[in-house]
Amino acid sequence: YSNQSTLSSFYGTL
Amino acid sequence: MLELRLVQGSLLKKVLEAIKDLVNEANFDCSSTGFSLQAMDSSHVALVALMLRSEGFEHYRCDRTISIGMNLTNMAKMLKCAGNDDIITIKADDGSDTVTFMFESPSQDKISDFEMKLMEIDSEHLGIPDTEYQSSIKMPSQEFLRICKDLSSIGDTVMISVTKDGVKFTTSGDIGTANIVCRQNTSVDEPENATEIKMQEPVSLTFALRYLNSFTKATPLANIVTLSMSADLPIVVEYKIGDMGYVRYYLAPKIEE
Repeated sequence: YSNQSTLSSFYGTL
Repeated sequence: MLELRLVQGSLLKKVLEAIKDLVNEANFDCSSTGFSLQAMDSSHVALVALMLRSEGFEHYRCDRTISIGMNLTNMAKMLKCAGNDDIITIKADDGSDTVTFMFESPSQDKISDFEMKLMEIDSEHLGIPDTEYQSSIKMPSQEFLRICKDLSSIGDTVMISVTKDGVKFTTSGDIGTANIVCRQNTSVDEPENATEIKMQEPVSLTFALRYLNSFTKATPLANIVTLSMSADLPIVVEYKIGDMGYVRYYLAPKIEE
């Protein structure tokens, strides 16, 4: 089973 | 005052087709550097970054850095009314709540203008650092489209594994499993038919196919697509727009639980 990650867990907001 | 004249108007038509399914509304950022956009899909799993550098326009006037919010479905509807050979000019006056798209036929015998309402859009920009990726694959964009489409009929996710032997696309679903391996092949007649694999470290990541399929809407923009991957990072799928810029898609991986 695999979970979808979101981009905010890799990149910070500017 | 903003006035951008693009002789190859079909590029803008193709750009809209490439991003409108992923993002419904977005702010276009205009500065002296170029006409750009960064926007995430509603689930914040995928991001599209567009750059059209100012040098690629026949005329580029942008007095100050501005952000114009547009509904991309509506923008695509208007751009569909431009002929493929038309010159497209985008105009917006300071403080105006509309943007005008002007289409000129190559022989100048038909000139149309379409005015579209702008929108106030709250958007956040992500800071994406320039990184060296552990693996990158250049392949014909048609081939990538074909692989994504074919695998979607078998499963919902694809594992992309890069080793020194090649790049393997694997999926599985109720009816069975599928593996497609592409090997490096640079001994082809045309450079756009080549597959080139650069690997510093083997990488294996899993992604939702529906997003990758959506990215392949950019296929008409470029003969070559570049996939860049590092362990535990989003994949970058890049289509270059001639030497004018690019459409890049970022997709967050599936993570084992």
